[in-house]
Amino acid sequence: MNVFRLTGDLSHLAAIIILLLKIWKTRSCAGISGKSQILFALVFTTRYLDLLTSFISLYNTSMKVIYIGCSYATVYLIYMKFRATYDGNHDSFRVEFLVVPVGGLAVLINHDFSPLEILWTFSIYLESVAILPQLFMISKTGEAETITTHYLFCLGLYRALYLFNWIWRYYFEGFFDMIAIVAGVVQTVLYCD
Amino acid sequence: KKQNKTKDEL
Repeated sequence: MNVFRLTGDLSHLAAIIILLLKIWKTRSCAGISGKSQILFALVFTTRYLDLLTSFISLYNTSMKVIYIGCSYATVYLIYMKFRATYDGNHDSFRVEFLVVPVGGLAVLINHDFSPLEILWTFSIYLESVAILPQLFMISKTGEAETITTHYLFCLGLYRALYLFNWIWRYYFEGFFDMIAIVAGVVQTVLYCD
Repeated sequence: KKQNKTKDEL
């Protein structure tokens, strides 16, 4: 664990909490793309399946549980509890145009052709483009609430910090994962605007 | 080649 990864995880956690609280407090999900939130829930589900098989640390396990819990709670608030405030006709990004190519790429380019590894690779690729429906929705409505911009900033910052974490780990531990790094660069670039 | 991948990252 290094400072970049820790601040990256905290920034990610902050983004997830900011969004959940915003929807809960304002009792509205106006301006929020439910499709992006579904994609994030899918990212966490496919990436954290190893919750059932391997224990790395209390921090690792508890963060994974929190991420999965919050992401499903956010999807629940958007599509069930505050469904009336969901702006469906602006949230019109065709997510199948993301999921299908990402799924195909995960099957083609991965480190190991095992189910868990392919699902992990799928989640890495999907995470890098999962924010597109949200960015698309903001471009259509032409505006983003302040809180949404904070959410996007924290979310963008998290993966940028992970890039530094990978540089750190390469330099000090000789560890690198090209798939995570390339997807991380794509993800960070997407947030830059 | 297989990188030494550890899934200790979130």
